[in-house]
Amino acid sequence: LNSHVASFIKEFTNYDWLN
Amino acid sequence: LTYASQRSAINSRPSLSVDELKREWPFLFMKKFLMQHFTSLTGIELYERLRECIAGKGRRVLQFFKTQLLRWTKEVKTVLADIERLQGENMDSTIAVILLMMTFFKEKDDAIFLLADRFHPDIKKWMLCVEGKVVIQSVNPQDDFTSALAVFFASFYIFNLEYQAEAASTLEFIQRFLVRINPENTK
Repeated sequence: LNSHVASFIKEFTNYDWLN
Repeated sequence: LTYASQRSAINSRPSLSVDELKREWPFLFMKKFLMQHFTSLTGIELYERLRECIAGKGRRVLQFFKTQLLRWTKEVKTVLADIERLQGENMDSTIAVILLMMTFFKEKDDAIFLLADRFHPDIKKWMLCVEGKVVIQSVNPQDDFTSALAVFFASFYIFNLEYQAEAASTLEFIQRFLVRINPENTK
């Protein structure tokens, strides 16, 4: 897995969950 | 009915060029049958999945970027400002999300999109190019950007093509985030 893609998905998922 | 024969032609060694495949299997190069082939191959109704996913996640992705404006590069901010400006004008949110993600991953939009007529950038028709040749053209005026994206993404899986390095992050983003194909052991 491309690390840029992995870190975006992780960050977005956290953001999405909190908001 | 011809799915298995098509797979065996595509997987044959030495491999056929896409041009040769088109000569042998002309129907595979029509949008409807190409998308059916992708569904047989993966079990995914790609166009519907992309539409659902963009409808659900697209607005939240834009929100994610807009609410943390200070973090982004000048290029990402410019794309966000363009999206903001065009929001009232019936902008296709799939285009917005893809262009935004390409910019975020520092990939150039011409790694995926080539404007055939740069003097008429509003024309909505699209063509799919593989190995330097046009292999499918949209014939239905109803064909939107999402259908172009579906045909484009499906072609990698159908023809066993590698993602081009210049757009590898965007393509993997489309695969994992929008289409939700996550091969095991590759987290």
